[in-house]
Amino acid sequence: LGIDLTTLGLNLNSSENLHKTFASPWSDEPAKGGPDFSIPECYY
Amino acid sequence: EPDASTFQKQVSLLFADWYRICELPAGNDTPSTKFILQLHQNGLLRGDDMSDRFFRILLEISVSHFGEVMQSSQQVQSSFLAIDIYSKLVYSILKYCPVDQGSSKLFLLPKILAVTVRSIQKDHDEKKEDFNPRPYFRLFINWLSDIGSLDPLHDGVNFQVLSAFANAFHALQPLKVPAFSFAWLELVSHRTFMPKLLTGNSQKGWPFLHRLLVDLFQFMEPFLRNAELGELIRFLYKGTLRVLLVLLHDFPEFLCDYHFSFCDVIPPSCIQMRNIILSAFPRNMRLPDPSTPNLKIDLLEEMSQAPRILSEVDAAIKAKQMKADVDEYLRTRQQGSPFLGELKQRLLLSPKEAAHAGTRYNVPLINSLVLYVGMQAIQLLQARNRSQPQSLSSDLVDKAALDIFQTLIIELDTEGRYLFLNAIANQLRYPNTHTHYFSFILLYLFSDAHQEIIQEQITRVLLERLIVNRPHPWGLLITFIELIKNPGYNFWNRSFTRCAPEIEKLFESVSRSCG
Amino acid sequence: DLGAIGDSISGTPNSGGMHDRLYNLQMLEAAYYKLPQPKDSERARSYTPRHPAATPPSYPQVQAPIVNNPAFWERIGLDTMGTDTLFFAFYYQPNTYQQYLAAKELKKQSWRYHRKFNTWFQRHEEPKVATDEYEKGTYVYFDFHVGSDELQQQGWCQRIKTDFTFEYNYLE
Repeated sequence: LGIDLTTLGLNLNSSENLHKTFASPWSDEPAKGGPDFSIPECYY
Repeated sequence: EPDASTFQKQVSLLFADWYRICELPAGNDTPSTKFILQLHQNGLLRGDDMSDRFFRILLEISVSHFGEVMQSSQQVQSSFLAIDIYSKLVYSILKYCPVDQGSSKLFLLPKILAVTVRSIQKDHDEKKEDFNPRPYFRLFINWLSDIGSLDPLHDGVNFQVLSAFANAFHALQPLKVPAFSFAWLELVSHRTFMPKLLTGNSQKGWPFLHRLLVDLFQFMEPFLRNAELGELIRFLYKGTLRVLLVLLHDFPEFLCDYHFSFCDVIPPSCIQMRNIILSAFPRNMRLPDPSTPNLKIDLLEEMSQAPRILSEVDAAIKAKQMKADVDEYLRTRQQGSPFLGELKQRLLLSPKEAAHAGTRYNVPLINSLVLYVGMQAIQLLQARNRSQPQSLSSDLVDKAALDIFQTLIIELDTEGRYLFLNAIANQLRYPNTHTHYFSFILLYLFSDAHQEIIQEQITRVLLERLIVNRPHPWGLLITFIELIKNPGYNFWNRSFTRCAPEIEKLFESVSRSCG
Repeated sequence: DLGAIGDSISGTPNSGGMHDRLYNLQMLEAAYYKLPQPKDSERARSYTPRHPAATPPSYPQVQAPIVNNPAFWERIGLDTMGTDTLFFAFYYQPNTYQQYLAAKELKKQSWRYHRKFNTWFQRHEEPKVATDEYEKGTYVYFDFHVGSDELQQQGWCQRIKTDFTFEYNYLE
């Protein structure tokens, strides 16, 4: 009968893209911290 | 040939030098660029045999360092130290290495990846259960993040990088390196890789991800056939579902355009997984509620639009030298042609193939035949409608295509019929010409059947796709609703709807959930 | 190679590196106990200021926990002078959770980060052209004014750019 896909830890109703916070196929929780922004070298 | 021990030592010393450079305060690139230039002048970055050995030895040193530290201390970050240093070295080489005029800045990347792939394969084949994927996973994660954002100014460079990694992952697919499978899927679906492959570059990355997902499904298929999953496979299966859900949510068009080949490699028992793919629809589309009273699906504008299909639909029938015969029959509908009589036999696998596949039938061939014939019929109908807008309903179906479908549904045994009906039901998706046509065909075959067993099987194929948890494809819902609501099909008077109390309840429950 | 799967995947023989089912299962089981851990794909998220200010010991030596609270950044976002703060956090605190929270707030205010120019853009008006690959129109973007003489102070500013093409390939 399959499984209830809402129990896999993904916010399927999100208006934002899921891939941005997709931690891993093995995780029930989103990745914390967002994307790695590249900023000009002068700020490092 | 074995490496000279002097060369190994030289590489080891160079690695130690690089480590010291990495420890210097950030902000000054000069030591790094000088080091890279020195490597280049030493002839280690030519992309030849010596280059290969250089990178291979570095990788082996890094991986063995991981192993040693993990054994002694279990400290993850320190055990990754050598891997991080090595990945940084490769990144710096790609960034700073001088290139000859006319050469691509990234010419070394595919070579380094090839060395990495071969090392992983060798390590895996030698160590077997003792193989540890984690240091290699860390290496790729570092590279995807760093090299993946190298020089974003040049789109072409960006695609070169992505396709190089995609090729490497294909070489490391689960069927070839099974102990790398979990790490592999996490890499392929990682946010620094998968979304980039699907975004921009005029969708050139799409075939690469398609190939990788097929690799995954091909690995899983034998384990998923019987729908009784052990804990291990269930774990991999759930991970795959998560990846598919991300694709369904963020890149549904990708699933739409490759649904055909995905259905080739997902076993019939994986109904929910298949439904996820078949439920995808373009983001700019709004689907009418299937339970809307008096919904006139024929009048929906989208029903006259053909879906985009990037899979090669006729590949299987071409490979089996069937396409010419199919075309010939569709064109001439020749009475007495042996084509129809021989059709069933041609869909069977050899006994040896069947034993391996777990089915007597060539499922991709059935899928290809069904969709190809349907597409030819739709084309013919559209051409006919353009020239004769007032066609009678009986002429709305191309008779030759119908001959083929009717032959198959009558002559195939239960197993073959089930697979044939699956091939039709796989086209019941979002509103488009294929959904429209195959919905009609399925209902036509139901009403035209002289044997109740055929009607029962059609019902079963629809029902099993509806009783699993969501999502359910739109075309599946409207077809089933039409079947149970339209008195012309006399559905509720069929004996199989009342063959057991549980079955009666099931039908009532499903029809209630369809509104 | 990237097109058709082949005439029958079920007919694929066990050869050329393809292992049988039992072997695959054994390898998979071994791999299950060596799954990548979350830390395996995490980069260091620490921030080291380039020119740390020398402060007396009575000053807080660590950041107040509130800077990790999304609600804090929402309040900054609502403040009329808040955009500068958000830009500051974004650029001067790389690889931190605050950078991410600041970026989220900027996005809520319809700023979009361009990965080629490494700066934030905001639509000044509806784009004149919009396709799947890009949009084109007039945008405000965040910039740093160098200041050529004593009268013109250097500092952050916002400029308008007309007829600019924002390629989605570069959209963060």
